[in-house]
Amino acid sequence: MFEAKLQQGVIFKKIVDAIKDLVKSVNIDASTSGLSMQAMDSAHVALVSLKLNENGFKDYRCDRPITLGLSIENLSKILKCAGNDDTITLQTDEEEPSSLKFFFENQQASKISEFSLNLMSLDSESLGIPDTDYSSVIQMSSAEFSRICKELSSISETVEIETSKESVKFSVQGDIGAGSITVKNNQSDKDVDRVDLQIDQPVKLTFALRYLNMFNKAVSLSSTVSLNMSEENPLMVEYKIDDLGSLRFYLAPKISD
Amino acid sequence: QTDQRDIHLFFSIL
Repeated sequence: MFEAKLQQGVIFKKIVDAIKDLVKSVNIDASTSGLSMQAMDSAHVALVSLKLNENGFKDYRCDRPITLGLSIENLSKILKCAGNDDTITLQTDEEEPSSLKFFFENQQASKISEFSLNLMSLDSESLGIPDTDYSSVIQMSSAEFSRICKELSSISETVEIETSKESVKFSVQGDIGAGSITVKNNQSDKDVDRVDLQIDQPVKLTFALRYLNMFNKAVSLSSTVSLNMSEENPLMVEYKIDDLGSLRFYLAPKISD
Repeated sequence: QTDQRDIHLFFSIL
């Protein structure tokens, strides 16, 4: 028996909206500790990793580990039927479920929707993501980072991110010209302005903006985002989900000349 | 010219 009831169902809707352009189908692994999901994009350049802890759910029960193979497109269609204020419950009684039940309840419990989504069996090639002690960590407003990526992608497909003790510099070079945005440490009490840099070792890495713009669809999940970098490592972009867990995106760097 | 590396270069398949 597996049942997970999320009080703020809108969080689940936002997670699926955040990843639907990146991955087509995913395996959600349910265990006693919660839900986890890991999937790569079709070009094997990016990896998304979701972890939702059982204690972040209103109700959570998972008698034995199960894997739920879902089509993101079909999941999206079902979730469109959930109101932003609904609770969302996932449920199955089978051990090898062929479908997953969804219940959407409004606040007054006066409207209850029930859907059943057919499951897929996906070969799960999961990757080992080593715990990395990143040498450059940037915490900043997710809206601000999203804006920087959007603005720079009009000049080039590739952004170079260079960190130093007191600032991070996003540089682009394209046919029309070049540009850079430098963001400094800023302990402002305004969320949108605050920038925290923890730079043990400066890094200079190059990434495809197309992927960063896809990752930034997760801005609605958290007002802050952290960029985690070490030389010769994928960039890890993390959106923490209050009291529930985190959505992490990994992007392999480009070889820059 | 830059070229894109594959995520498999960095994370081993379990």
